[in-house]
Amino acid sequence: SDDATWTLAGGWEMTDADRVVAEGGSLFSPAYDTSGWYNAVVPGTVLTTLVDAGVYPDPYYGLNNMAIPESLCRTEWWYRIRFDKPADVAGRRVWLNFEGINYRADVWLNGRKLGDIRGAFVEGLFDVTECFSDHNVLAVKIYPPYNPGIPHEQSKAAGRGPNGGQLCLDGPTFISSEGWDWIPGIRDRNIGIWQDVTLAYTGDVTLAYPQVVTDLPLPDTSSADVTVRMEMTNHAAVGRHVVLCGRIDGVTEFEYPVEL
Amino acid sequence: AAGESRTVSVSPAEIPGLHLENPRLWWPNGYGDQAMYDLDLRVKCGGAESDVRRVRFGVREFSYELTADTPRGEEIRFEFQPTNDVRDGEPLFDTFHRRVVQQDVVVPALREGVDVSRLRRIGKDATSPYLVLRCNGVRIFCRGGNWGMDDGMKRVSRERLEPAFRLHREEGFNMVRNWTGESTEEIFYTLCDEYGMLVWNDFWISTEGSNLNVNDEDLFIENARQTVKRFRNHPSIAVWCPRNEGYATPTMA
Repeated sequence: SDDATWTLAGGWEMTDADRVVAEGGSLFSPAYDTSGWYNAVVPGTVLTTLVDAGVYPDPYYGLNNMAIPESLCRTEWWYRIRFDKPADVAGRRVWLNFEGINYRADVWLNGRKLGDIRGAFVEGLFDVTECFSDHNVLAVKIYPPYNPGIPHEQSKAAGRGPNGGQLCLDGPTFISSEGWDWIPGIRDRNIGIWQDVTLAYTGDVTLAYPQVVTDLPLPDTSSADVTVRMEMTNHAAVGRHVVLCGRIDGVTEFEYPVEL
Repeated sequence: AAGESRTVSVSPAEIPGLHLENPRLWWPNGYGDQAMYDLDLRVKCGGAESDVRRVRFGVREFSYELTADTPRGEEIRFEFQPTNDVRDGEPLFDTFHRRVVQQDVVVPALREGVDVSRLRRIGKDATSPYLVLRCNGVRIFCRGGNWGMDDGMKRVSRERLEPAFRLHREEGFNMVRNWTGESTEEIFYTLCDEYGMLVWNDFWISTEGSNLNVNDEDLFIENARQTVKRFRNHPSIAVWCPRNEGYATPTMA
């Protein structure tokens, strides 16, 4: 998307975990055969891929909802993508960022487990400098919810019930994943890599979560004070003197020295 | 130091250029343009560029006020709404709402001689309180839709979402409720910015059951914290609402 960031948008493949076990071999081998895998839609859900592949009809129409089986909410899935180094990396740190997965995932690059991600709304940021190579295989194992829930009608005996509610024993996710009492309960349709996955090069000092606060001296709106905050991290083994440079609409420019 | 991470802040006190004269303001649909600014941030280390970020932001300021009439006709103004959830005829208050009620409703009400026992029933039996939102000092009449009902496909491209925003704008709407956080994604907020839709942003905590805390509170809070940090620069976000049909967990409060 610019000269230091790329989106891993094409070339994703997906299959269920049973196939991976049955077929054997390392996912990270260049010779690994994925001819039986689905072409995956990323960003999207497992269901997006399966509908795209013609396994299930689009649940948005008619009674197609009922064609999606119960087993979908109890299956583990693997995503895999191969990609080459997009540019020279000498002296740069390399980062993989998952902007959103649902619900839980283990992330592997070139045979090394990078870590896990939990919850649909956290970013998964991994420093992959040490295991990045000219030719890379990224694999992501996605787990279903611990308990996909059973929607039931609220009543005096049952209480308000979890109808449409949060999946049990899981972290933050999309709330209507369980189903409702006024349609057949078809649970967990949201598992997958539902946001972009990006690759970025940086130096030793990185910026994160910039915040811009604008303050108007109301009722006067003829001027505004702008405050900019951000998290700055030094990933090097030694201290760094850096300069923060800012530019607003190509007009206002500033420089601010920082020691980290 | 090595490995150090810290918050860096710059303001007009250090950078006079951050004081903007005659700024282009961001307005909700129907009240003016949705002016936006681009902020490019670069950190240079030894002359080489180490990292870059681009932030789109709008210049605007919101203020809030909640107003209610008591059954006896007194007008009570307070900053935030106490819960009106009732079980067995009694209002339920969690820590957050108790604090708000004590500080912003009950204490001023006592000072003014209002019957507090009646106050509790304002939301349930009497005139519902109403929330007043001002943007840039102008009172806004909020009208809009309640978005949710995930389709399980997460088809959230601009091409797919934008027609709905255009419809909202042409209907004269200026508000979207991100119901239970179903639409917590960058393109949703970007389009709200561009189309002047104020966002009432729920979090995704359970709406049903017995008002239990989520089972993994730490995980919930980490997701909530990152959500606020990632999306807070969108000028359209007017209200961060803890949850639907309930109230914040103690940790969230």
